[in-house]
Amino acid sequence: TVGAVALDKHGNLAAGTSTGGMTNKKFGRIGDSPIIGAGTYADNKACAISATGHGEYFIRAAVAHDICARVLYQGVSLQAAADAVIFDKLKNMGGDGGIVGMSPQGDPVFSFNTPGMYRGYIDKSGSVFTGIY
Amino acid sequence: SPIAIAIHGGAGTILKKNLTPEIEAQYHAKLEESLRAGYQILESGGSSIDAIQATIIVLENSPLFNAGKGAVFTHHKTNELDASIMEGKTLNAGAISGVTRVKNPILLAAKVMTESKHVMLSGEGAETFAKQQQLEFVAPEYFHTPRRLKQIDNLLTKEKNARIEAPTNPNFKYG
Repeated sequence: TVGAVALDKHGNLAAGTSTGGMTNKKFGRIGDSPIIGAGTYADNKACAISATGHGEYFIRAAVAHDICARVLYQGVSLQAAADAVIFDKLKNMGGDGGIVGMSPQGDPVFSFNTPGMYRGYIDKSGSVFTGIY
Repeated sequence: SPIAIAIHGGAGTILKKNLTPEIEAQYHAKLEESLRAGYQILESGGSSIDAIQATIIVLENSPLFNAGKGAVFTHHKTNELDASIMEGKTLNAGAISGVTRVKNPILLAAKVMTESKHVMLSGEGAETFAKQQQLEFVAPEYFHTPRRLKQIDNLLTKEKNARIEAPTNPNFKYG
């Protein structure tokens, strides 16, 4: 699964996710990637999120929307909201994976409860980061 | 507003022993290439929606990631692709699932968002819509990569053995 989140000069956030799904999947199984609110969500007032991981759990936990909702209604930071969902809510359900997020201020956020996640950003100062573990 | 872009290429147990320094360098290079593809759109005043698509196309076209070329195989040794996209200004969104011949699924999700009254299309219907939108189609073999073929072959062999061994070996359970 791959995903991206971005903030443009007009202050608009966007999120996108694309995937081949799960190896050996049957019966037309779909994970969270194409589910708005689970694998992908964007709201200028809160955040943009793209997720990757065990899709069944990300759908049940409505991960992408839940993170944005916590920012919007609890007033917590995007990193705090993401960590609460990825390390508490999702982990307690037995789900693993991660998210990439972008705040309305242009701050990139990563949160993942797995040993690795291919990831990267170019932040508002133009500095580039890529990571694997 | 400031501009910024961030990506992921999948999460999981990425074992260092599986990644030689050369392969690791390939991943870093492809991640950076995809970031720059989107960032230059943002720098020239383009929209975050366009930047997202430019970035994800680079990753879909790379065999390194489970999306587009390099996607994992289903039980029937096909590649079924899904994608979604959403813009934060209007909360408009587009999504597709289960396509097997559309080269860049993220472009189709974006077309569903902007050119249809729907949010999500699936399977053959989504591919009919893709044809109407003149998106690029490829043969299903385009998505195949040796690494993923080996992965599914190993799994199917295990599954076959599991059926034989299942009564005695409870570890062989597949959801």
